Amino acid sequence: MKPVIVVHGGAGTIVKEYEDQYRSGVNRAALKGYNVLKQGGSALTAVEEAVVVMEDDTLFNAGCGSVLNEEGEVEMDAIIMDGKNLASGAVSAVRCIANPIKLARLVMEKTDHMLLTSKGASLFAKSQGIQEVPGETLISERSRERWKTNLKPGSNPVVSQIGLG
Amino acid sequence: TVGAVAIDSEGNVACATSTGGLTNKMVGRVGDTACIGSGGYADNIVGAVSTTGHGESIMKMVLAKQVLHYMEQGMTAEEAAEAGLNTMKTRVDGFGGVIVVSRSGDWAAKFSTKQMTWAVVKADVLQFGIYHNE
Repeated sequence: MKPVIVVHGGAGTIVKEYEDQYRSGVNRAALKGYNVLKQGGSALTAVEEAVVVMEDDTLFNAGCGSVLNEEGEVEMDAIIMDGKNLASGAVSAVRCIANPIKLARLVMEKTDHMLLTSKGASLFAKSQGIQEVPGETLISERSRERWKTNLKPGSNPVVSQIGLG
Repeated sequence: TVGAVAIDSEGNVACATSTGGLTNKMVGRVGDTACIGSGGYADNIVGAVSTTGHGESIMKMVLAKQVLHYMEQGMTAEEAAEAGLNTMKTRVDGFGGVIVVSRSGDWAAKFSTKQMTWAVVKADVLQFGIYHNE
């Protein structure tokens, strides 16, 4: 079987002036995952590595650069699944974790569960030696500005995102 | 939201999806990403899917599993991706995008939104795009 990897960086709003950076971001992620595959690595590790690249890129809405909730904080969700045995792990509403996808994989591999959320996910992360990062370090200037704009009277962030994904 | 699907040299498929969610969302709101079958699904017998878009709509459709169901019925990865997104638009007025890889290595990157950033590498060739018809 010839290996293949496909990645996406989301279907939300794309700022025209950042188009080239979006393109290079997904390209880097795809190539990172493909290199894993070319070296004989598993599809599971390839998708994890590709997603980590985008979680670390402030341009994308995941990991560092995530959008903010109504209180101005980052809460992230992630899932990973292995088609070989239908094993899967997920986390939701996690804070202060740089790479939620790595935590999701640990849920899959180190617990009997499918999904850990919020405080439980944080406690599990700590037990696995995943270091917490200050919440502020996950917030990009762009995310903060968007959050502030959406707080203005008359703003409706839900309606303004209809049709954008 | 970001995501990836892949098939390795042994024919194993996998998916991964990660997100910060909806901007200015309610505290505690969880969308499709963490929900198996919605934010992603992978099964060596069919293929793997990762989704992005309006989370509540994707959850109503269990979109990733729905796309794989269409493939089980005989659709190609591309046909199944389009069918899944069309059904979501028709049934729940929801928009989004999916990436798919089949067990035979066929792939698709489809979206019903105005744009979705995507990239694929197959046979050492990199392709990518943002807008429709790229």
